[in-house]
Amino acid sequence: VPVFPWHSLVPFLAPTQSD
Amino acid sequence: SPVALPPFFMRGSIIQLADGELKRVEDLKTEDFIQSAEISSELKIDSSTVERIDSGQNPNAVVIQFSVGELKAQVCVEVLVEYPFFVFGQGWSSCCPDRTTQLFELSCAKLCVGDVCVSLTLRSLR
Repeated sequence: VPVFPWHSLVPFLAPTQSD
Repeated sequence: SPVALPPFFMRGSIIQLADGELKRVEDLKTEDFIQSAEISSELKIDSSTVERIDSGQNPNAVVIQFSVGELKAQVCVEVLVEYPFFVFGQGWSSCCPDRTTQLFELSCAKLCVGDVCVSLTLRSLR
């Protein structure tokens, strides 16, 4: 049975420097 | 292009928390994410508030605009309508909860403007 790390479920929303 | 839904959102998928504990995806609580991020040396939990939800280029996609973190940085992501986000204090939520439940058997609430989602950033970015 595959086991997935918790952080794979959470979107990585990194603010960009521009804007 | 929209991100395809990965297999770990399927009901019954086994998820490992940062302390090694195993839980099913449908049993995860807000505290599980917060505590896992506290242990992590690289990742930090951010609060990302849904500001807008627009239709995407693909009829099955939506463009979600988030306001991320204390700096309220504006970030847009295009995802399939069934893609679930974890809302603080509420749990899994998607733009089309019926479709998420149909495809992945994962119970979902409707994701709405104003919902505050769990997201990650790198600690080193701060």
